[in-house]
Amino acid sequence: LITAKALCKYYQMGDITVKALQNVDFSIYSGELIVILGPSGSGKSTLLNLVGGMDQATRGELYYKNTPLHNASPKQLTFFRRNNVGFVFQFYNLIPNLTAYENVCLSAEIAQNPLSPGEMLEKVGLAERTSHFPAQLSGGEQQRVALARAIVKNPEILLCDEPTGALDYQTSIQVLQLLKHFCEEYHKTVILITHNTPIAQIANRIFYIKDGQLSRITANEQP
Amino acid sequence: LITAKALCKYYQMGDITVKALQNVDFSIYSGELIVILGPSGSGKSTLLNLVGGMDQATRGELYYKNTPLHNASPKQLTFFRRNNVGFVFQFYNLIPNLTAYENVCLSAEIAQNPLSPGEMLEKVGLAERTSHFPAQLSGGEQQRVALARAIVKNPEILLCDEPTGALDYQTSIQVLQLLKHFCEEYHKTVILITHNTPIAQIANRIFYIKDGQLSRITANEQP
Ligand SMILES: Nc1ncnc2c1ncn2[C@@H]1O[C@H](COP(=O)(O)OP(=O)(O)OP(=O)(O)O)[C@@H](O)[C@H]1O
Ligand SMILES: Nc1ncnc2c1ncn2[C@@H]1O[C@H](COP(=O)(O)OP(=O)(O)OP(=O)(O)O)[C@@H](O)[C@H]1O
Ligand SMILES: [Mg+2]
Ligand SMILES: [Mg+2]
Repeated sequence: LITAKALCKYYQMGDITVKALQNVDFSIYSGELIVILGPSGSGKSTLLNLVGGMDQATRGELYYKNTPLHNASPKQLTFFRRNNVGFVFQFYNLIPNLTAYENVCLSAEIAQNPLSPGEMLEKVGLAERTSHFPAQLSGGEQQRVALARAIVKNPEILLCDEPTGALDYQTSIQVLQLLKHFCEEYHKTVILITHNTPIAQIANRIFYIKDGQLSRITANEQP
Repeated sequence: LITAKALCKYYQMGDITVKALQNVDFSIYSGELIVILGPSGSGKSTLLNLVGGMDQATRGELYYKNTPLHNASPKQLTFFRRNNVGFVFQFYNLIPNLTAYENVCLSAEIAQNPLSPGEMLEKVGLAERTSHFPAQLSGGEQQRVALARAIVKNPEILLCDEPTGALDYQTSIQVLQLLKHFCEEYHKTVILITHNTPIAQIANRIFYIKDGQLSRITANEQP
C-alpha cells in the first residue's frame, strides 16, 4: 500500500543541516498495524507527516498504491489526505470553538463513507462529554475526541502520533483496543507512533527509528 | 507551605454540575516532592491549577504560607504566580515566535533570582537546539524547553503537569532526575502530575486522585 525508497528530510538551520530523516526504506501492506518506536527527537513525527502527505520529502521516493507522493502537487496531497488518511496529532487536534460532538460531526461531513459520530464518541468513553468544548475537557479527554474524529472518517490509513501519551493505563488500553479493532474489522492500515515499548506489542511489525534512520524492523508473531 | 481545606471546583454545564474536585484536604511541606496520581479526567490538572493560582476554587480554602489564595484578587494571584511558581503545562508551553534560548531567557528576565538559561538548556539535553523555534522541535524537545523555562525562574514551587508524557524512557529519567535534583539541592517544593505509576517512585508522598476526590495519600520510604 505504501512504499518508501531512500526517503530523506533535511532542515537547513543557518550553517547546520539537521537530518531529521536519512535514507529510509520500507513497505507497508494493507491491513497492517505498524508501530514506529524510537526516542525523543529521533524522527518519528517527521516520518508520519511524510506518509500522511502533511509534508514533502527533501529526497527519495514515496508511493501510495503506486501513485507518487514525493512529487505530488499541494492540491493532489490535499485530496489524498482528505479522502484516505485519518490523523491523530501529538498536539492541537481539535477546533476550539466547536463541542466534542460537533468536532466529530464536522470530520464525518467531509468524508465519503463516514461512521456514526455518536457511536465513535461512545466507543472512546466520552458519551457524557459530547457538549463540552475542548478547553473544558481534560488532556486525555481531548485526545480521545481527536481519535473519534479521525476514525469517524472511515479512512484507509489511520496515522496516530503518541495518541496515548497523555492517557492513563486503563484509558490507553481502551484506545489501543479500539485502534486494533478498527484495523482488523474494517481491514484498515494503522500506523502508530509511541516511545512506550509495551504498546508496540499490538503491532504486526515494529519500525525502530534512531537518529533519523530506520535501524531495524521486527515482526510480532502474536500481536 | 501549602494547605487546602474542603477545596471544591464545580463547573455548571446547563443542568449538569461537573464536580471536577470535591472536598479535597491536604498539606504540602516545603522541600517535598509530591506526585499527583490518577486516571484521565480525575481532576489532577484542576488541582494543580488551583495550587498554582491559575484558577480559583468554587468552595473551600487554600493557603500559601498562611496567605489565603481562595479569595485573593486577580492582581494578588498574578503576583503570587510570577514570583513563587514555575509551571510546566500539559500543552501550549512555549512562545511560538521565540527560539528555545529566547523562551528560557524571557522567563529568566521576569524572575528575581534567575539561574543561567544556557545551563538549564544544557541540563535538559538541548544545547544543540537553542536556536530552534518551537515548531522546529519535536514534541519531547518542546517539553524539555518548557521545563528549562520553568526551572530558570528559580521558583519556590515547581508545578509540572505530565512533563514526561511525550518523552521516551531515557529522556524521562533525565528530566525526573533534574526535577528531583532541583527539589533537593535548592530545597524547592515540586508537585508533579502523572498517570504513570513507576514515576511516582521519586516522590516523598503520593496523592491519589479519583473522580474529583483525594482517595488516599501514601509516603515513600526511600524515594
Ligand atoms: N521544522 C523543523 N526545522 C528544523 N528541525 C526540525 C524541524 N522539525 C523537526 N526538526 C528536528 O528533527 C528531529 C526529528 O524531529 P521529530 O519531530 O520527527 O522527532 P520525534 O521522534 O517525533 O520526537 P518526539 O518523540 O520528541 O515527538 C528533531 O531533532 C527536531 O529538532
Ligand atoms: N472548563 C471546564 N468546564 C467543564 N468541565 C471541565 C472543565 N475543565 C475540566 N472539566 C472536567 O473536570 C474533570 C477533571 O478535569 P482535569 O483536567 O482536572 O482532569 P485530569 O485528571 O487532568 O485528566 P487528564 O489525565 O486526562 O489530563 C474532567 O472530567 C473534565 O471534563
Ligand atoms: Mg513527535
Ligand atoms: Mg490533565
